[in-house]
Amino acid sequence: MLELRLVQGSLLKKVLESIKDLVNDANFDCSATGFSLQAMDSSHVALVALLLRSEGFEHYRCDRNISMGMNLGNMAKMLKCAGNDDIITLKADDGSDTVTFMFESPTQDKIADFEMRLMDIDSEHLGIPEAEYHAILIMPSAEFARICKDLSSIGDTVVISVTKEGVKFSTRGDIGTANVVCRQNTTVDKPEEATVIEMPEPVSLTFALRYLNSFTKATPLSNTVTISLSSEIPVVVEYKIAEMGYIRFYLAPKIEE
Amino acid sequence: LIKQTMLTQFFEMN
Repeated sequence: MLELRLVQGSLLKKVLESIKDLVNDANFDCSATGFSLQAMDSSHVALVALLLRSEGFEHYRCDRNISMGMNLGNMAKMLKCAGNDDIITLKADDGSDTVTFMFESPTQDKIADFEMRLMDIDSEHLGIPEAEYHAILIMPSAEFARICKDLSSIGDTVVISVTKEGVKFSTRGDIGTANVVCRQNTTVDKPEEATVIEMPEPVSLTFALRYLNSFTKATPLSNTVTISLSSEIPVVVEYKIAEMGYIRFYLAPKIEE
Repeated sequence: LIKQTMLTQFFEMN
């Protein structure tokens, strides 16, 4: 028996909106720790790792570890039917091939349930080693989204270079080139508006903008984004989900042959 | 020539 009640149901709606275009089908794993997912895109270039900790749910019952295969497009369709203020409860019986999403309005005057068929998915779980990153960049998530969107109108790839002076995002395309430099800036009114570069060892990596743009669909989940970079290994783009966990995107770099 | 790598080159399949 599985029963997860999330008072802030909009979080789950936002999570699905942020990953449904990157990954088609995925297994959601439920354990005492929480509700999690790890899935790669079909080309094995990007990976999403989600964790919603059990403590973040108002009610969390998971009698045994279970893995539920879902089509994320279909799940997103169902969650779109929940209001932004609705409480969302996920329910599944042992051995059942369906999951039920229950939506309750905040005033309890409307209750809806949507049942979705589960799927068998061959999961390709990757072991992600602990890495020491050369540079960790924390910046407003909306600013990062803006930069990725702007640069993708000029070129297909971005070079992200971190130096002591700041971080530079560069692209080139048929019509020209573009460079955006963000300097460390901690003298702001609100901490979430700061740009912070931790451990600023020089690092320069190239990535496909198409994927970074896809990751920025998670912007509504967090005011800030943390980007961890090291030479010649995948970048981690992390959006923290307040009180609950995180959504992390990994992207393999483009490397000169 | 710049080539797109895959995650499976960096992470082990479990």
